[in-house]
Amino acid sequence: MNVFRLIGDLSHLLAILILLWKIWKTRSCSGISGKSQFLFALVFTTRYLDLFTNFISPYNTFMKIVYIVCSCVTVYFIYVKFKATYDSNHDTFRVEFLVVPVGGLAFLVNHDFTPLEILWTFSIYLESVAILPQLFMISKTGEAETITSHYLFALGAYRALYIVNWVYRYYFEGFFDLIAIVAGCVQTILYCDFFYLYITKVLQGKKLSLPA
Amino acid sequence: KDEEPSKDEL
Repeated sequence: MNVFRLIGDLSHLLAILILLWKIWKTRSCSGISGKSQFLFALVFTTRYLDLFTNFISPYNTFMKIVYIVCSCVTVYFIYVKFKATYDSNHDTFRVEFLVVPVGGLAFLVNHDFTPLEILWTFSIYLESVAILPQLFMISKTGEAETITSHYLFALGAYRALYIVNWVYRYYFEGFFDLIAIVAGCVQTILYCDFFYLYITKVLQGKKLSLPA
Repeated sequence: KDEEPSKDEL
């Protein structure tokens, strides 16, 4: 573990908790893409199947359980508890266009052709594009609530910090995992225009609005 | 093949 990965994990945890807090406090999931949250729940459930078979550390196990529980609760909030506030008219991204190619790629490009490894690879590839329905929804509505933009910033920062972690581990541990690195770079690149808007607008106290 | 070390990451 290094400081970049620790801050990255905490940023990821913060993002997940910000979203849960926003939905619970405002009792509304307006502006939130249920499809992206569903994809994140899929990412965690396919990645952490070794939760009980491959013990790494108490921290690792604890965080995996928190991620799985929080992502499932978020999906439950959106599609069940606060279903009335779910903006399905703007959450129209065709997720099958993500899941099918990612599933195919996981079969073709992986470290090991075993079920657990293919599911882990599927999860890594899926995570890199899971935010697309959310970014697409914001581009359709033309704006995002400030709390949602803080959520997205923390979520984007987490994988950007992981890239720094991979550079660190390459130079100091001689370790690198190309699949995770390439997917992580794609994931972070997808946030670039949002990062620009966040820094130039939200941090100036303005509302995040995309040129419609 | 040794276990992919990246599995220690979240």
